Amino acid sequence: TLIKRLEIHNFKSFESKRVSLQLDGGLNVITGPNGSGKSNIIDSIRFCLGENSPKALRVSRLSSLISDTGPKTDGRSAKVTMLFDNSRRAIPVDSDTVSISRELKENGESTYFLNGKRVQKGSLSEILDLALISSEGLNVIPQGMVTRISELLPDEKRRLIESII
Amino acid sequence: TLIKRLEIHNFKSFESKRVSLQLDGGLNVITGPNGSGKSNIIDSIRFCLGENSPKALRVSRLSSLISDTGPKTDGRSAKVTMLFDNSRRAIPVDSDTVSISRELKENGESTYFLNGKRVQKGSLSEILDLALISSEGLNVIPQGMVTRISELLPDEKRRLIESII
Amino acid sequence: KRRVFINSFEKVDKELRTIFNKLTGGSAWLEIEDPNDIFSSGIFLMTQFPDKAPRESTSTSGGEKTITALAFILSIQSVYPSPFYLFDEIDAHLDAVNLERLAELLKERSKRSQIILVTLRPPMIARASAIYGTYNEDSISKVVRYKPGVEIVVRSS
Amino acid sequence: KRRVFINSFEKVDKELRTIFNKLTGGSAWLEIEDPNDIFSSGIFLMTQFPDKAPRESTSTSGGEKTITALAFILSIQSVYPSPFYLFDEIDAHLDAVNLERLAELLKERSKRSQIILVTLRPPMIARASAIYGTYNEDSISKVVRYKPGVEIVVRSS
Ligand SMILES: Nc1ncnc2c1ncn2[C@@H]1O[C@H](COP(=O)(O)OP(=O)(O)OP(=O)(O)O)[C@@H](O)[C@H]1O
Ligand SMILES: Nc1ncnc2c1ncn2[C@@H]1O[C@H](COP(=O)(O)OP(=O)(O)OP(=O)(O)O)[C@@H](O)[C@H]1O
Ligand SMILES: [Mg+2]
Ligand SMILES: [Mg+2]
Repeated sequence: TLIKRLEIHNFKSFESKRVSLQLDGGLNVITGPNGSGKSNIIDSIRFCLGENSPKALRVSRLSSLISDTGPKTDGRSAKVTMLFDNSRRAIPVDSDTVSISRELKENGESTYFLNGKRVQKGSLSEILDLALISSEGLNVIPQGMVTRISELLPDEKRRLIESII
Repeated sequence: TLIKRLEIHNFKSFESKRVSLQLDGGLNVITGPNGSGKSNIIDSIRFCLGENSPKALRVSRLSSLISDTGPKTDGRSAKVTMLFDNSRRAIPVDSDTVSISRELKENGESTYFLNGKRVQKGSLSEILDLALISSEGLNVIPQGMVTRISELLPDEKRRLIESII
Repeated sequence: KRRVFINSFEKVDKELRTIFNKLTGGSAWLEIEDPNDIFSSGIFLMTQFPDKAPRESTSTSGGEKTITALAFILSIQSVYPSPFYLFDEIDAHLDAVNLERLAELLKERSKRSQIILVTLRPPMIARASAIYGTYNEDSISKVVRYKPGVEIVVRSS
Repeated sequence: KRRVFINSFEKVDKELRTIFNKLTGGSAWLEIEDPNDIFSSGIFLMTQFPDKAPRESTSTSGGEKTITALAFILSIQSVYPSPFYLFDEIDAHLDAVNLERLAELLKERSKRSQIILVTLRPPMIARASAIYGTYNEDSISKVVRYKPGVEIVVRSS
């Protein structure tokens, strides 16, 4: 199940006009100057998949994820949508593509959508778990954290192996 | 008071034959492949100036600082010597150059020398403090730690300013 | 429980040996601290870089830890295959030789799983199957997609 | 105690503004959370990168945090002048433009205080007044000294 497209609305440094990335099935490289939004793209994927820790998304509280570059009107919200290729039905949903969205309002409340229909976070997490799609597994290495795995204590390394079984 | 020379004996990946670096007063750049001893040179300076935390020197206990590449004979020890230019007498000792050495034995005990004479760690620290020579001030940034200062909480930043007065 | 653990442990260990050797020419392996009491003892991630003594991963250099961590993470794939990877500047502390080898390995791996990787280093950009360039316009981030092979110059004002 | 603090605070703040502007063309400054109760409130390290909104240093990007941290550390020098600096791969997450500017600044600063700096990045090596190349021979580290200007190729086997 690979990610075919990523759409980012009003999330961190991405403005309210929709930003859309068509992703390749192979090695997608994101590059650019310091402070130009590279890590924010990684954050947007983790956000969409349900990451709820402000620290993991590098903010003090969730509502700071909404872009502060636009007009300070009321009722602002951030939205991220991911489109997955589901031709092999790894996600237990009967459609060739599956779209997952998350919208966050200023009051910190999130709404999740699966193929356009509202869904509870709990049932979405179960569906994603079955497809081995996770935003906090070993498959995610945030900036500056790559050596951490090698620095784990022996006990922590054992627990890591136990957790993947 | 700049560092004129650094001599490293049997410390980490440096063997028992003395390794000596003549340092320049300006920008001294150390470069080379991964795992070739660059950070161990930085550790050797912090060690010589009295750093006693194994974690700060990236080992589990101090005796692991003694090189394990040589013959496993008894009575091994690691020794680092720094030669300072003291022509402006910033170090309160009456000589144009000042040498500071630290020797570590397998039992974890350290011996300090000032211009070749044995000295207590406490009185050496006092002398170095007067010359503003420290191994744990803001002037030392270990590998991977450069962004820490920007990530400090407001209280920690205040305490930092207080500590330098 | 013990049998399931040993089974996964051996798969990860076997894959780790292959990947680490491909990356460095040296060897790496997992050791159980106390095989008689697995669930209250630890696991050691052992490495032996070419021409060096064997050492546990915690007492190697920064660049060596990076290589070991990535070999371990990719070896987990053999037991728990995640459909995609998100890597943010994992190559920052690698020297030129290790960078080339890692870039080659990730290019190969990307045939099996999708990889989304942030990097500032040209040898890694050169192996991409798709390149996204981010830049700022009036404090807003924008993204353009490049065809691989097209020379990217990181813009500066 | 308050007067001494304010005096040092202002010196560091003034120097921070100069250095940060030289490094980025933007501005940075220190703000006291509660000027009426300094010793139980905090200090904010504010930054405004070119064409961007002002932001506290904790919510900027990795590379922006690197630049801000170094500007702050060098500004402390105005109050507490340490005779030497030990920097280990401080440039790992900088893009090409910020790297050039930092390398230029450190070259200048090295006229006032001695700097010992570990780096893997060529623009930084190019500005050295002395270069030490480390390498391994049978798991032992060796060091050679180069004259600046001599081309260094990081040896690989
Ligand atoms: N007591 C010791 N005896 C011998 N070798 C040691 C000892 N302690 C550490 N080492 C080895 O020293 C080597 C060099 O480590 P160091 O951290 O200095 O490398 P480095 O040049 O900074 O590399 P990197 O670019 O990856 O940061 C490592 O391979 C490590 O295993
Ligand atoms: N809520 C927000 N609204 C607008 N901009 C934001 C918001 N949160 C963070 N930013 C800004 O987003 C910018 C880009 O951050 P990001 O971490 O993605 O950069 P990056 O490209 O990864 O840079 P680096 O190479 O330094 O790691 C930063 O300048 C930051 O100040
Ligand atoms: Mg980043
Ligand atoms: Mg190092």
